[in-house]
Amino acid sequence: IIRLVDVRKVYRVGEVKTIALRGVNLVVYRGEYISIMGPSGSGKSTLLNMIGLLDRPTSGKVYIDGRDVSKLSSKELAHIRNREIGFVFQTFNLISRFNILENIELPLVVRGIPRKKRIKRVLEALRMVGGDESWLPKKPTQLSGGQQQRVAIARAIVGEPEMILADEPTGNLDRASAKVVVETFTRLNKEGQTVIIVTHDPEVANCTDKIYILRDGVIVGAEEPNRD
Amino acid sequence: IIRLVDVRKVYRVGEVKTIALRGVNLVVYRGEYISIMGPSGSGKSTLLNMIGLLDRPTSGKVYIDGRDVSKLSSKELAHIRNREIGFVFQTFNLISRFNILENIELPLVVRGIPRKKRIKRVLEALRMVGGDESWLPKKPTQLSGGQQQRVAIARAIVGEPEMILADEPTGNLDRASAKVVVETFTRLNKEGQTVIIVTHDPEVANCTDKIYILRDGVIVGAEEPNRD
Ligand SMILES: Nc1ncnc2c1ncn2[C@@H]1O[C@H](COP(=O)(O)OP(=O)(O)OP(=O)(O)O)[C@@H](O)[C@H]1O
Ligand SMILES: Nc1ncnc2c1ncn2[C@@H]1O[C@H](COP(=O)(O)OP(=O)(O)OP(=O)(O)O)[C@@H](O)[C@H]1O
Ligand SMILES: [Mg+2]
Ligand SMILES: [Mg+2]
Repeated sequence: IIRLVDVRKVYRVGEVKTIALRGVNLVVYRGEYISIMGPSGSGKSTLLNMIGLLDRPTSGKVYIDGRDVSKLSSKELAHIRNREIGFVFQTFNLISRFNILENIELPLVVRGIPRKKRIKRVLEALRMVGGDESWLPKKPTQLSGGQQQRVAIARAIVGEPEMILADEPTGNLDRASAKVVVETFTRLNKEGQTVIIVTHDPEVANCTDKIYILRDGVIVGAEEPNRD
Repeated sequence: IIRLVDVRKVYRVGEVKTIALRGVNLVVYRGEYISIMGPSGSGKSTLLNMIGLLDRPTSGKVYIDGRDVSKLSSKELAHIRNREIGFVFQTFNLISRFNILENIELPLVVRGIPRKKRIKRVLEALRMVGGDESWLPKKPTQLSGGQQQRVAIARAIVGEPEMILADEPTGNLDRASAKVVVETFTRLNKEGQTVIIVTHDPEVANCTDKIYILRDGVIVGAEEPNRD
């Protein structure tokens, strides 16, 4: 369970001050299936970074399972991020000098999982995103944009994290590939994983159970999905 | 006018051979407004790179205004690319150590256009994509994904190129921002620029005059847009 209390995030670049989050209050319960929508620049990625413990608020509090995140050591934070959170970045963040196998297995390497088991789980994760074994020896730049996106998703789910945070996971995918990805998120959620998807695509949002609308750094509403 | 004759593109990565294009025949006339759709991995970016003279076919011919591209010197190619083609990359390809002003003005710097004029045209291009002056001193990583995408588009149009090639220009944009971008492409096309958009979004494709469908490296159809 994640609790955000009056979270604000201010970025300063020289003269330019940007208020990315203006007091966000949010509770996400274990096993929820949530999407976050809102205009470009409204703070969605910043919000997801807060929930995913990738960044700290300028003010306000983030609690994970009741623990104040600002009081956790960086070691504890790294442990939670590796074990409990699978993050799909908006810009993929694949490691260009690693091949696809090495990219996807990374969370498992960090945990000390032996090679044979890693390969088995990488193939499983790749299958779940509609990927192909032929991608494994390639480097990220040797894949198409949508293939890279699916590799990023595979990396996020390979460790079976408690919570999956996906920042625009289908922006580079055709309708059919997007469907495969969303069906995987839905199945993982049914199996108990908390799933939060930032998306611009109403069809994706409508597959989740609740849609938060972010506008100019605040949550302005929570909508029911339209299942038509 | 661009003519592709039996264009094939084969990538080899160690053992893995990928046929990205299997004999594409295509003619694009000056002033056309075209979109290209197809599954992830079907060869759309590879095709756009051929049209944009960013890559050479493994076999087959590309003619630009009747001239065989394989016979052009790299100097002539660079000249055409800078003067006549504006390219929006699927992964933006913004220069991370340049600020946004420096990123957008780059095609104009290459042409030797004086500073005052450059700034004027950068502001114009930024406005046309729904961007904001406050972005100019920032670095790309200090912008949201959709803001970076719009900067990439601004850079492609700032030089008023004869042909705009946009590889998934709205994947990171909410509906309203996407609308602004597509309306700009439509206006530029009305003013005479050839516009080719690769997109997964039917709403974007339906704003163009012709939709080519690419599947597994070949063009399998050309559809009329559905204006409803
Ligand atoms: N590192 C940073 N430094 C300065 N400003 C930033 C930084 N990151 C984000 N911003 C600004 O904060 C605001 C929110 O950014 P954020 O990435 O959260 O938006 P977003 O809703 O994810 O947008 P998009 O839909 O385009 O991805 C934007 O105006 C952006 O320019
Ligand atoms: N540099 C490369 N080296 C090896 N294979 C490549 C390279 N670039 C692309 N490919 C392969 O060629 C095929 C076509 O790639 P391309 O990027 O053109 O697809 P696309 O239609 O743009 O896909 P998407 O919609 O996912 O962006 C893919 O199977 C991809 O893996
Ligand atoms: Mg974002
Ligand atoms: Mg592509």
